[in-house]
Amino acid sequence: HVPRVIDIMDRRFIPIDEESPIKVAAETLLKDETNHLPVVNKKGQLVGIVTTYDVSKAVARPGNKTCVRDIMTKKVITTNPDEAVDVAIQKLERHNISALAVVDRENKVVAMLTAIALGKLFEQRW
Amino acid sequence: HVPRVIDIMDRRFIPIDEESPIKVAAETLLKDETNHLPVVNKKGQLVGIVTTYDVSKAVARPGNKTCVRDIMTKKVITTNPDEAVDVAIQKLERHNISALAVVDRENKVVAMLTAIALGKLFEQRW
Ligand SMILES: C[S@@+](CC[C@H](N)C(=O)[O-])C[C@H]1O[C@@H](n2cnc3c(N)ncnc32)[C@H](O)[C@@H]1O
Ligand SMILES: C[S@@+](CC[C@H](N)C(=O)[O-])C[C@H]1O[C@@H](n2cnc3c(N)ncnc32)[C@H](O)[C@@H]1O
Repeated sequence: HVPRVIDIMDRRFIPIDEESPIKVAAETLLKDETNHLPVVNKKGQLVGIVTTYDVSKAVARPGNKTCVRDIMTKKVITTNPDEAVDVAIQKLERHNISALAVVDRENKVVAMLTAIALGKLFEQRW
Repeated sequence: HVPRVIDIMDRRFIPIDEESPIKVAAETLLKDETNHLPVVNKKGQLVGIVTTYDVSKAVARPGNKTCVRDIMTKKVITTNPDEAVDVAIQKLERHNISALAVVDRENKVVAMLTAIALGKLFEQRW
């Protein structure tokens, strides 16, 4: 049985709107104790991802950035619940990222897969 | 053979001084494309950890914080090269963190262990 994304993904996540101010993104990241927020449109479809790295980058290089759209990554690397975990791991490594948005066929976000979730696969192994 | 931290830890890391301004921490995180920096004293011993989460928290709750010491976590969860990976994973999960500082017997930082490095263990499995 090759583990799939559905076996370790996290269905509990907080989405954010691209019009939200950067400060609201920072407050949401803090409240949810996470480093990644999927950015979604009114229909729940993925339009970007904003992370603590992006907020920190805005501190390193202040400009006239005011909302999530100004600092988010628009080309999101995604996965889906049926994808094999080792394929998802290759995506994380290739792009030097620590989370993938898990989307359905309509590009709606259904979960997040973070690198820390890989630990769940070890509990059964040793 | 139970995998140990030494099998997957990352010896390439950038330490930072606790007197550094927050903006310098943000620039260092950006330059190294990482989310975690060990904070060390003049002897290279661990005194804290500062992450993109801490920089983002300073954006969410601005105060008169000016340097790394004002925002870093002082009680760092650590590991050592000989520790079994499943023990290190439990530390990550129990504290909801995504990196451990790897220290030697004199509390000097020798490497970082990030959650994304867990992926290395899968390359041999499937
Ligand atoms: C390249 S990583 C480097 C920092 C660190 N290694 C990490 O894992 O977050 C940081 C950048 O990746 C972007 N990012 C994070 N997850 C992503 C994903 N699933 N797809 C596309 N970009 C992503 C963030 O928006 C941020 O600009
Ligand atoms: C509790 S985590 C929550 C965010 C996210 N889940 C993550 O993995 O970073 C964020 C906090 O953990 C702290 N932290 C990160 N790595 C740590 C470590 N090895 N020991 C102690 N605190 C750590 C950071 O300084 C930051 O204040």
